[in-house]
Amino acid sequence: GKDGDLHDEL
Amino acid sequence: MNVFRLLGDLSHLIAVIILLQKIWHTRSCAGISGKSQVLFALVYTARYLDLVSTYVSLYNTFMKVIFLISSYATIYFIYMKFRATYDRNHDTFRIEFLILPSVLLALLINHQFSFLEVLWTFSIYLESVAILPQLFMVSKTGEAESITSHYLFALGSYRGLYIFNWIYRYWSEQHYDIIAIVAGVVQTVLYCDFFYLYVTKVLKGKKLQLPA
Repeated sequence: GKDGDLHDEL
Repeated sequence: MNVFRLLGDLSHLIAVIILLQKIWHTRSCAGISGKSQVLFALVYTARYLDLVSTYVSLYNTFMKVIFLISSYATIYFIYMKFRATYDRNHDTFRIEFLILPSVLLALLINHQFSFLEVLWTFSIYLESVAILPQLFMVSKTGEAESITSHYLFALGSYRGLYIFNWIYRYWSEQHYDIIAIVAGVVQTVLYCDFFYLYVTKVLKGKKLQLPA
């Protein structure tokens, strides 16, 4: 999982 | 950033450019689903609200701004500037059937129940099905211009390439986002039938025509 950090994708 | 991610983004950028240039050059948006374009504008607006709260990189900001501006420009062309050429009789998909389930699912299944996070999740779910009105339009008319096919191919490839990016990221960083992955796979699967027709027809110089 993540939280927030994958939002570097478009 | 890896090569799959970069190719995915470039593919997305190329799709957007193909679409805008097709409409501008032919002064027509015939064969383009305004409803899919409205959904994409909704997708990018919901997802890129973090432009005002989070800075990732110059690349990230630049691409987000490009995708936002281009999606609104496309809508302006379809519904205002070239509206006489908009094929509304064939663009009859009911988008509320895509928007409402996406909202509901985002409220139920998300990483964190916060405003921006739910909007991000909604945008991921909605994006996975946003092309359906366009594919529905193609199936209704039974054909697509080759430039429209190139657009669809580039747009479909973008999320397909992201899947390879996610595999790579899992392998190199043990990093994954199950929501993005499942939605991305759904999104790519929706294009499979089209990909098949594109390779077997359009690339051989034929028009994309569905079997009667």
